Amino acid sequence: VHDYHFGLEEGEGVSELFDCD
Amino acid sequence: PPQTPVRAAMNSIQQLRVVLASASDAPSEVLSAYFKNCTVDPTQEITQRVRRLGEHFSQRFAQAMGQRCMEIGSQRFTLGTRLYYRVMESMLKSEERRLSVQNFSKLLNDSAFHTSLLACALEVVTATYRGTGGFGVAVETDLSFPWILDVFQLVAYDFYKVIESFIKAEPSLSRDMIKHLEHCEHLVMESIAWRGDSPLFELLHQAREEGPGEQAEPPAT
Repeated sequence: VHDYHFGLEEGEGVSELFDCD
Repeated sequence: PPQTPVRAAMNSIQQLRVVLASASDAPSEVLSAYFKNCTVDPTQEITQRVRRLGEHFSQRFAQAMGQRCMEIGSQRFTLGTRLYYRVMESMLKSEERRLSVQNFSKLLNDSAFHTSLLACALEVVTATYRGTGGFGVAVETDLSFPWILDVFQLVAYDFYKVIESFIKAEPSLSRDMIKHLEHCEHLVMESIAWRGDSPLFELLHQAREEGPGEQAEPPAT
């Protein structure tokens, strides 16, 4: 079990991060 | 029974090799279908980029570890390539579910996305082998993050963008590896992304020109 903080919100993913949405 | 650091590292390497044993160092049929669904088929660009970055990686690995190690560098790059394609497929399936689209032309023709994803895969491979140096003797220190950013001439800000999605897309990552990627993330956020040549400053300038968006939170008491 890890405690990594998932910061992306609902509706956010790699497409949005690279301005490809 | 408690493991010595070398035994723990050897087990991590074995685990990585088992996970990637069934993975291909070329696009799978599923991945190829995503490529062909694109407005502009990115297949040739992707495979040529992998070949080019593979040459860079092997040369730099040999510079760091000795010329006799070039073949080892090449083997590690192959492992990284398998992980890259595996995670890419997983990401695209997830994006397809999330966005209900099958045409990822813009994303799959984005060089920064592919270079970042491949760099992240290689960071996982490099960090896995770090405990033993691959020879069971020396600990590699020269290949520590952000070494891979320099090898690929990759902007830290772009590398940062794939980390969380990478972790979500690859369930086989160990707790230690997730912590390592989190450490890379923190290094980028706290330091590397703020270096003078970072695109972050231009993006902040553009954001300021676009005007205030969300209301800023009031200062905490």
